[in-house]
Amino acid sequence: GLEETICSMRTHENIDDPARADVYKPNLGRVTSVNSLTLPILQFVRLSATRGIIQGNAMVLPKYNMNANEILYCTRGQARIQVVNDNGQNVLDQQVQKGQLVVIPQGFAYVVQSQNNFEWISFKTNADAMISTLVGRTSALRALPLEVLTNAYQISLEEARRIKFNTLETTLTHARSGQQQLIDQIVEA
Amino acid sequence: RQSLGVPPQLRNECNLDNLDVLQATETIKSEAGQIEYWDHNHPQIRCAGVSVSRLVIEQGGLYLPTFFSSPKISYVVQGPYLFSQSINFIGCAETFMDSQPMQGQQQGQGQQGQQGQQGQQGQQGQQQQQGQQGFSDMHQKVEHVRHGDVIAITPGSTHWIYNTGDQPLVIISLLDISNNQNQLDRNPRVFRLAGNNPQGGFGGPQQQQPQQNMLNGFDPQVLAQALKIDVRLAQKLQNKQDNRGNIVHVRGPFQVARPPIRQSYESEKWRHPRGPPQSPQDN
Repeated sequence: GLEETICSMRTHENIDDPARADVYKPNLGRVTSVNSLTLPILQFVRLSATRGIIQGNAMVLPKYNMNANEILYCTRGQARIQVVNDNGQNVLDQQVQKGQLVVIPQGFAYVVQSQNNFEWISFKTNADAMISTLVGRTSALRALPLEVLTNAYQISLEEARRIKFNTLETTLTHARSGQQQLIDQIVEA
Repeated sequence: RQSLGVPPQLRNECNLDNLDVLQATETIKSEAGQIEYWDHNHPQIRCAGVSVSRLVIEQGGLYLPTFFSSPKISYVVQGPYLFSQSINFIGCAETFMDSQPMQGQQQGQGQQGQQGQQGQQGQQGQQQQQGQQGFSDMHQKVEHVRHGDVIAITPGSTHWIYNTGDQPLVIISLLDISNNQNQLDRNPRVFRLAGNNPQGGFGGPQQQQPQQNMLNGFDPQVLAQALKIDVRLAQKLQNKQDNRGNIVHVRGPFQVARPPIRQSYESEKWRHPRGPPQSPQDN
């Protein structure tokens, strides 16, 4: 039976092909994952991988790994990465560029802002690694009732509503330009 | 092995020649309750590879959204007949939808959970105004839980609890930190989506510093960009000036969409079986 099963097991899967993308936004980029469902041998090695390519001015929405550690390696470009630990402290806020690597422990929240067509490969220490987003249409914040948000953050219903519903994307979004941020700050002041 | 510099987490930690009865060793107080912890560094607890805590939520208290890197199992030791909790599973749709316009927070007190049923009379004018603003909500499933229930929570799943009753709610919980789904160290780690813990955490030395919520660690401008909100609102999410802890009093009514409770549960008649049919309603 081994010849028909183990010996003939598929051991590789291409995740660079744009046609194979799991998340795709023409002006922002794409993200592709391979796990035990797409490549069954990963069930044996208990690992998985994610390939990401985002263009300048794109952002990977804040998220965390639910059941795996992640080792992110930059293959091209440059990005700003922020990582937050379980104490709510920023433990990394740096530029990452080609050839550099970032370890993101399980549960730690992180955000990636592309600065120059950022490309990366992430290895995850679970064959069925899962992420949970903090922001966006399928995020933890979106899943909470407005009343929980208003009491948790001491904000109004309208503010809670903006927090829940303003971002419709799930994975990638546009980061506003510095000029737009400046305008916002002036308006607020 | 110790002399060879074997890391503490790899040493044989099970010295079981004598066992003790263990009491909670640390209490962290919040505005509307407290969390008591057993020392997870105690040799017996360390050997079992777990962390144990007891959560006490006062009436009207809300345990703010939290998740762990380990699987968790809880038991409702004492409490009101029913309370609300929600465990949010990533990627699942918001299947609970509020089709009624919500009332403003400034209206009424103590309306708990009978959303759309109570407290609406005499407030139609304001409701209409808010209805025009589209105040409706949708969120993931909210469940009724009661005394005696066991609750299982998977790693990374955010959950919150609201005590709808008129007495304190007590929940004992075990965190399986040696479970292979926890890929961090053997320290219980609490990830807070909201709230904070000014007193510092429990147990391990790395947890003794004040704990903030996760959003606190991001640059407010980045947070504002991700959420498409202004920076000032993003700063509010960071709870920097908030000293209420992780269990807070709910101000005003708590109006989340929840299905009605079965009448037999409400009245607890199921506890007292009736005799032969005596009314037209009985079969």
